Amino acid sequence: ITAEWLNAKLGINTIEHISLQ
Amino acid sequence: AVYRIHLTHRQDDNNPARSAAVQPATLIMKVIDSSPGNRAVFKPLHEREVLFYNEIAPVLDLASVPKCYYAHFDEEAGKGTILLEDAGKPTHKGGLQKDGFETLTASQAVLAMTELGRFHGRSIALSSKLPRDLSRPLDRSIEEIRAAFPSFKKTWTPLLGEEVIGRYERALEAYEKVWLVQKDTFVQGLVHGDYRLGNIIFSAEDGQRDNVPDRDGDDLDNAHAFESGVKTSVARGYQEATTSNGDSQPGTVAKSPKGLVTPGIPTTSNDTTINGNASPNNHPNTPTKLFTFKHVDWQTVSRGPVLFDVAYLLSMSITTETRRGCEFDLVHAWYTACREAAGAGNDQFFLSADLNISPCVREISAACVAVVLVSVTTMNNFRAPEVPMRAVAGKLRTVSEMLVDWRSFE
Repeated sequence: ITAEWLNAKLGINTIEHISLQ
Repeated sequence: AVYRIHLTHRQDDNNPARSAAVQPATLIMKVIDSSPGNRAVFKPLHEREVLFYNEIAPVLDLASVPKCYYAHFDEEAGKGTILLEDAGKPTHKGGLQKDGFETLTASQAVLAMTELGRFHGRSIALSSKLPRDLSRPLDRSIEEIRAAFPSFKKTWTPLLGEEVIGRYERALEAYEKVWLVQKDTFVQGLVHGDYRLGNIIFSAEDGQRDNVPDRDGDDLDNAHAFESGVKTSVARGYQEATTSNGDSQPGTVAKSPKGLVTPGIPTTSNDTTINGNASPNNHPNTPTKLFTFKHVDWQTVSRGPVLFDVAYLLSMSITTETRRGCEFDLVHAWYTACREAAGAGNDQFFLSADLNISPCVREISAACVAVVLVSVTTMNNFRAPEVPMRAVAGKLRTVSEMLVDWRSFE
């Protein structure tokens, strides 16, 4: 799942994909 | 997958106390892979992390552990979700860079060791209030390590050479004779289990990278400003007494093993004695630019020999040069913080009264054996076209140098 997909799905633009590893 | 979610808050005129200042501005969402092949591996890791956030972290009350707002595992979908307080944008990039692995500066390492000692000390002091069943979740058996070794050797001998591979072979022998035999007698507490850069997030409070250098050990002015910022930030979260723990026994400094030298780095945190007796003015009130410092990824937390974490950080997150320059300071920072935290607010002092740095050095030395063998089981069949093999080989060589410097085979 990409951040773009999540943002589109939720109708927002506030999610970014990061890595904590 | 890990996501940062930026939040906006609705104006709440009925409750002005809930100002934006006390509400989170960002969340971290961790979603555990739900593919059937990975489910068996990830579910226990997810459960371990949730147990830590829900039941252990509140008892330890450490400002360096992010808050967990929500956690759930959907058995049918095989999907786990964790919502965490944002640990901030790292001032370091973490992981593999073009010419090698990113490492901690000396000052960052002192801070990390101090905080690690605090975590261990509190876990020792509060042991009776923590869940009992926390055996290591992914303990590698000697059979697994032995089985992985031939392909590790085949993959890496061309890049590492016989001498370095020889160290790994000796570590394999020492794993049973040194580590497995002795580890249960070592200082026991909660162990992070994967305590390396990447799981330690240093960040500027305003979220900027703030020009903090990514180079290791070579910009100490900036690192010291950084350190003092973190001290202020961490101090806000701690209300522990910083007075003497009542231990009047003179501290005994271990005779430094080969390679252990008293460091050249100046730090402002040297106002405690080796007994853990703090000077009265330990926490500066002078506000400086604030930095946050969080420990994340508690998937492998367990009960065990705490100096494993110290050996892990020293082996995995610092260049050999930086480590050799300041490792006594790093061990001392851990030791002092651990004793302070273990003694603070408790009638009983849980660390053995005669524990001094000497046995700590011995336990770190033994733990190096276990730490380097993590490399064997994780890198045995390493093939990744996008990652420079030479950079990984440099890392493996660095890790193996711990074995020699700390005389882990003796």
